[in-house]
Amino acid sequence: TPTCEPDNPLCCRRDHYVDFQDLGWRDWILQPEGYQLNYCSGQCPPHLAGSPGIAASFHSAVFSLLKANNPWPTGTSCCVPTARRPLSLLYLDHNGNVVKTDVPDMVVEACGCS
Amino acid sequence: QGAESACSTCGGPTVAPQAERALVLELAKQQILKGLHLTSRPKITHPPPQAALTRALRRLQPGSVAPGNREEVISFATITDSSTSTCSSMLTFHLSTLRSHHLYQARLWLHMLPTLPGTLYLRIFRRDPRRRGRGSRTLLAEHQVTTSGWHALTLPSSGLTGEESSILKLQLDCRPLQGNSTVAGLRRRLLYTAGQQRPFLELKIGANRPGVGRSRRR
Repeated sequence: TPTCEPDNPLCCRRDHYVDFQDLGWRDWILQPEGYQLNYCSGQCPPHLAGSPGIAASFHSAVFSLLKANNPWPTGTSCCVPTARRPLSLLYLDHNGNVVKTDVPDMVVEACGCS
Repeated sequence: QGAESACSTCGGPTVAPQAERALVLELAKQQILKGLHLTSRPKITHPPPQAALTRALRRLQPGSVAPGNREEVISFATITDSSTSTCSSMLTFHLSTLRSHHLYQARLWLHMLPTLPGTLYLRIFRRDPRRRGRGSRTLLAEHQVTTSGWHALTLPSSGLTGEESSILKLQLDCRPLQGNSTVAGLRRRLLYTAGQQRPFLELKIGANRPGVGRSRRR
C-alpha cells in the first residue's frame, strides 16, 4: 500500500506516530513509548475496486465481475484496512499491578479498496 | 479547514494539520482504552517503587504474550503484619482480574536473605479475609529453601481463584528443617519485604474462562 502523499487522491495509508507522552499517559503505560496510529484514506474509483493493496487475485475477481455485470456500478468501493497487527503493551492497572497484554488489530499495516 | 484543498476521500474541505493532530491523539486514547477494555485510564495512587518495577519489567520482557488472548500480571505484595519480619509474614495482593479471568499459572517470588539458617521448610497458606483463627487458612504449597536470593515458588492455580474478593492474602509459615538451628536463628530477618526485593506474584491469565465461548456458541 502506498503511504499517502499530499497530491495522491487514491486509497493509501496515512501514518501517524503517537507518543504516549503527548497523551500524558507515560505514568501508567510503561512500554512501549508510543505506537503507529495509521488509518486509510483516499478514493476507490471502479478500476481499483477490490484491490486489497497486497494480493491481486481478489482484485481481478471483482474486476471481471464488474465488467461482466455493469461497467458503471452504483455502489462505491471504500478505502479500508486490509492488514493489521497486534500491539504488545505493558501498563499499570488501577491496583498498581504490572500487566502485559497484546491488543489485537491495533496497527494498520495495509489499506485497500473494498 | 483549508478552503483551497479538498479531502481526497470525501471531497469535503480538509482538516488543518493541528486539528488533525488533535483528532489523532483523541482517537489514540479511545483506541487504547477500548483495546484494554477500560472505560477510563487507571488512576495510579501508589505506583510500585521504580526499582521493583525495573525488576518486574525484566521478567515481563516486551514481545508477544502467549497466544489465546492471554495476559501476564505482576502484583507486588504489601506486608500487613509488621510484628514478625522473619519469613512468617502475611502478604496481601490486590487482584481484581482473578474474578473475571482464567488463571493458567501462578508463581510467588521471594527474595531470601543470606542469613538463612540452613534449609528452611516453607509453607504457603491462603488466608480467607472474612474468617478468623486457624480454620481460616488453606495450605497451598510446601517448599524447601536452601539458598539465599530469588526463589519462584509455584502455586496451584485452583487455590487462588474462586473468591469474589479482589484481595488475596497469603500467609508464609517457615521453620528450620534440621533441629540444630537455634530459635534465635529464626528471629533474624530471613526475607526481603520492601524495595526492589519485595515479594511479588507472577500470573498468567486468560481473557476469559475456557469453555465459556463454546457454551455461548452452542
